[in-house]
Amino acid sequence: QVRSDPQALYFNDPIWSNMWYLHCGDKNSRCRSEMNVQAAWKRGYTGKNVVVTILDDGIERNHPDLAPNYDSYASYDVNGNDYDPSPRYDASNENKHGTRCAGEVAASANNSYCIVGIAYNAKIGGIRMLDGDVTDVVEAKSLGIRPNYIDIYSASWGPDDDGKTVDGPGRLAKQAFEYGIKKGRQGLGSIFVWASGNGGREGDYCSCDGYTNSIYTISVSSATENGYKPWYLEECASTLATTYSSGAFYERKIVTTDLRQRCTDGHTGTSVSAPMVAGIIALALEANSQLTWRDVQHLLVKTSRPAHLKASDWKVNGAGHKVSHFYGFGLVDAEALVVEAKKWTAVPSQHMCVAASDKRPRSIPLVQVLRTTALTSACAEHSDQRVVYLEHVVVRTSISHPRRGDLQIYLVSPSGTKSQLLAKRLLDLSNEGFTNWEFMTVHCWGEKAEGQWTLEIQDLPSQVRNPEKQGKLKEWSLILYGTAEHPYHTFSAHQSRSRMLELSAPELEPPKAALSPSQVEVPEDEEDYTAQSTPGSANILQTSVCHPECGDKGCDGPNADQCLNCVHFSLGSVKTSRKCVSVCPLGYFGDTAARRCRRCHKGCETCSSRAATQCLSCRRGFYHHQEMNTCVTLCPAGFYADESQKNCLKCHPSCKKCVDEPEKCTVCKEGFSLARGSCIPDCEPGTYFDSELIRCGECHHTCGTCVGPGREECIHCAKNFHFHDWKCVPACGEGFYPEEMPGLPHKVCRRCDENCLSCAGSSRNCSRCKTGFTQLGTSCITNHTCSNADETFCEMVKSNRLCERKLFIQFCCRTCLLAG
Amino acid sequence: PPPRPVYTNHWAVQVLGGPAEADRVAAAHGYLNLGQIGNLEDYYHFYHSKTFKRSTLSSRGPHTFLRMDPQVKWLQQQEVKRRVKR
Repeated sequence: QVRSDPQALYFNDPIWSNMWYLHCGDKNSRCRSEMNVQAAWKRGYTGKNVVVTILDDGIERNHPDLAPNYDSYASYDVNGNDYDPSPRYDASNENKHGTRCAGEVAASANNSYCIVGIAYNAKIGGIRMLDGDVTDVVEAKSLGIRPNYIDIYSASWGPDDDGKTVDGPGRLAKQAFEYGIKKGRQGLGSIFVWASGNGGREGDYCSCDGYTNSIYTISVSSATENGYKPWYLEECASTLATTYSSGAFYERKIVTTDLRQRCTDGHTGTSVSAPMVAGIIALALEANSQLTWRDVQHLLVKTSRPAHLKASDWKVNGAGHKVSHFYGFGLVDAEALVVEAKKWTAVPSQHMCVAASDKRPRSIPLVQVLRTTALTSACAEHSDQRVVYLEHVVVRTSISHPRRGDLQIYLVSPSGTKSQLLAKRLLDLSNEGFTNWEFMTVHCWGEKAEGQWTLEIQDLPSQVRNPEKQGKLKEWSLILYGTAEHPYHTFSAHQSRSRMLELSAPELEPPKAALSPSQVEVPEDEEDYTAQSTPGSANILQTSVCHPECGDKGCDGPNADQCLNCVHFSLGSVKTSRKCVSVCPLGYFGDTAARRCRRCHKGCETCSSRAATQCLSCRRGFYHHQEMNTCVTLCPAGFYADESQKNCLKCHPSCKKCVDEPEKCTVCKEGFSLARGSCIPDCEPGTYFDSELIRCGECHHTCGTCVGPGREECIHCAKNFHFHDWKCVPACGEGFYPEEMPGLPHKVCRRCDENCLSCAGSSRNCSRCKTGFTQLGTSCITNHTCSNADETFCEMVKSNRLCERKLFIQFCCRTCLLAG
Repeated sequence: PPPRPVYTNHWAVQVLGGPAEADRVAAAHGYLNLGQIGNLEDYYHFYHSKTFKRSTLSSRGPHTFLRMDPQVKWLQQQEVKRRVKR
């Protein structure tokens, strides 16, 4: 919630006052302006000389609010194969979507008409491609229109968000994306902005959409004005950032241009969010036209903020970025974006490393988790592929499964960041599984790539399913994208220091196994934090604008990383730069004597000292061993993992190992035996453990061993007794015969063949027949057989060996025997 | 069951040898070459007027001969992709 800005800009466009997501002009308590678009405008950025195009159902190029910025050179009609992207008009105004999106980006300002676009001086084009059959050719053509002229392509469409579709760009569209990022904008790379999807109510998950899930698109989610998840929001790990959009009925929608030269205050859904971000990126490109497609993504990661967006899964990744499956890195901040863009230096070249490729097929057990790990050096041995700092991470996988929607997939990075690559989709009943599907996550952005990665696949049936039909992980590979050098090291000394702080301060250690000798933790510097200052400048700043966390020595700038000493604790090291904090972040403890945040032992989230045995709570993926005060990935024997508290709790004294509960034993201590999941004391043969009386009691006399005193509670039968119908009997009943069973000390009564009254040794060895059957050898055959077959017939029976076939035996054998 | 694919009378064809060669290949097999697909070198958009505009069965017949042309590296009859506005 922010206060009304007294210096708010004024526009004469009549619906400007309704653009609640851009200003606080209405002076009421519902005022929201965390996207800071006005602040970016005040810095002079309005999208000048930037070209944005809307891939959609056309745009109304003569709309009074669009016409001044309309750019015919950035437009095309792929459906009609001409240069006029005007929409096709019909009674239902079906083709209003593109015009609405275009207004958000570049509606003219101060023309007394409708609204103000976010980049109101940008050029706006339209590519009409949704009003007809969409094919791979149509998409590839659309994505590849004038890539050296158009800077930003905004798309608010995709495969059906019905919760059961898995679809993405075809071969040609993929190539068009690749061409765009490699060759577009004279080699800086086209910027593709995509709406993350509207399938929230259908339980859809945006990783099943290959467009939003692509590394080449900036996938944008939506939040309501009150910071809630709108009903249509789709979660997934590839979402990069978020804007405001519509929400519940009492929350406001988006105002924009509409078909037939109108305005609307009813634009909704994630469609809103892609053009908003396209407009904000246009402001950034005006600030710095040399930004590459990856610079833009880095800038969004760096400047987007959780603000007041509500989600249960906000987490801090190993590089210190807050990230969520609902909102990516959070609400876009136009001012921060242009400020950062202005001083930005291009990130180092992108490296791609196929870190693991596993083609061993594995069954996915029902309910349980199939966990597979890959320890990688992230191509450290190939200088052109080496990835040290991560950007996108892709898991390419093929999975067969009888009901795809029951699957959940997670990826855990070496820093412990857990991305959900796929959630259950109740409506997805497909048995097609996934074939070479690429799941992408941005949640590990900035983390170190080297170390152990874990893929977890869980099959949780939402409805009854044949348990014999299990899914199968056929193959998977891990593809890491990122840089070999630190992405921000190329800055000037001051920039470098502040950027390093943001990236490295809460950085989590990779597991020891993942560390190469050169990456062994740098010991923390013990000396006081004395940042280098420019003579003459420090004193001016130290008396006026030092950060409140700065100590008595002053500072050389207004930020917490420019203090010369700290009031509470300093965080970081000389190499990674330091800043002053009031409280140490997770993974650190405050050394009050040294006034420094020191790193906890690996796995500890909070601790009281650096020792491995001083952990107070643990990081995700670790369990707190309460007796040892350590953090462990697996609880030791005699302890079980309590998933709710993430603790290792003690098993019952009789258990050697247990799961989930103290008394849910899997292995017993000596002198105890496992019975129905509990360890009970061993009793003498012929007795059982009575848990009520806590003593051994006599089994039924027919039992050799038992679990209770009843006749039907035998485990093994007593000597000369056979197991029959859950009881031990001295002799099998009529129609049954006793048979030895491997591994059992007693015989088990088995049923004789259908027509036998009694048998011996095997079910077919009949000794007596039922009424209506006659014994022939060891078989019982029906009396209703003919006995007058001629020789030819018998020859035929014999030559075709019909008597050997069960179906004919009753009809032929007796006949032919009689006939010789 | 998943919806059956709907095939159109448009083809994406990878032809080696440049636009003139693509025109020749298209004409030789009864297609109209609608030009290169965006910026994708060697990929052309072919149209066949005598094939159903939409069909749940993919086309064979003359298209098999197109596939067999030595200048044709790859081809794909275009399927309708269901796309929704968000």
